[in-house]
Amino acid sequence: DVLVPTFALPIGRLEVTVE
Amino acid sequence: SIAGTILIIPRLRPHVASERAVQSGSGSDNDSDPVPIVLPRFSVLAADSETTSTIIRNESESATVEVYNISGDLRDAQTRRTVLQRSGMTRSGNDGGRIALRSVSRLTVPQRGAVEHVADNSRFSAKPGTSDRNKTTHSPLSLVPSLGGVMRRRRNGPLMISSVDVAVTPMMLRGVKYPNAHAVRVRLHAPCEADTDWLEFGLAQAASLLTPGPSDPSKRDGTQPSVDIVNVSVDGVPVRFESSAFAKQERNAMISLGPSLDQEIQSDWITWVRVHVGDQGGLVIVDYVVN
Repeated sequence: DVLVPTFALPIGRLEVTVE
Repeated sequence: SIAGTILIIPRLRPHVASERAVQSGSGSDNDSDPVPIVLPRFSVLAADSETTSTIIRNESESATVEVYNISGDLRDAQTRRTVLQRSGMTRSGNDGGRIALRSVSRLTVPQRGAVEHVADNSRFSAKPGTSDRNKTTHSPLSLVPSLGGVMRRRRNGPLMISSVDVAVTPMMLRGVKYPNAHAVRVRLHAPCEADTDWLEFGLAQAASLLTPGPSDPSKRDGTQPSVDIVNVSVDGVPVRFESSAFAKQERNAMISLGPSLDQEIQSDWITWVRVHVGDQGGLVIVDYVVN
């Protein structure tokens, strides 16, 4: 499982990259 | 011997700053009566005796630093110890003290055209080579007023985070790859003029997001990840943050996240993080490690 943040504000775009 | 550096950085509200600039020609009363900051004091709890000394140094191009005794009326001449010009310094002992910034621009710039002059200063000093003053702008402190000037931007779009870039790096120690350990760097521009100075986010276990509803807690007890916030910065400057782990029983009910999240999702919150971004916005970078 990868923990990515969940924001209280709306988000326009979320990009997740695994290096 | 313990030594450290305390940076005191002016907080500029975009709309207030612009209003002040407009009023500067008529002599704002805010400028004539700056609000003092009490110097932070430190104490070693286990020490039999200790001596604390604070060096106050002014590296601001656009302000003098007035140093006051810890008590007494600011208007009383006996209360003010000294005034530091740029590069000036003084020492404060065990009794502490108070300091206040007083803008130089407002004192020296002629009243007509004051707005333009202030704006030009901030713009030029951010670009090396365009001003003689830049010979002495190697310290990050001296750039702070410049950044504040450049970043005065008013938001007239919706209050939202335009984009979030998340880079995940799986962890490998001594050649062994840990199955779920990973480092994460989150980059985003915090919206300016938000309702709060804090940017908040939560970290939830992804598996439960995929399978909402009652789950098998016994299965998860042994595998709950731990999160370690390594660093949080805004525009390259480390900022204050708070991180709180959730006990298992309080995870589901505690947070109201507003309209952006699907309320049906029952998340297993691992950590809730608050970052003090101020109201200027700026590039926020958060690094954390999940084990």
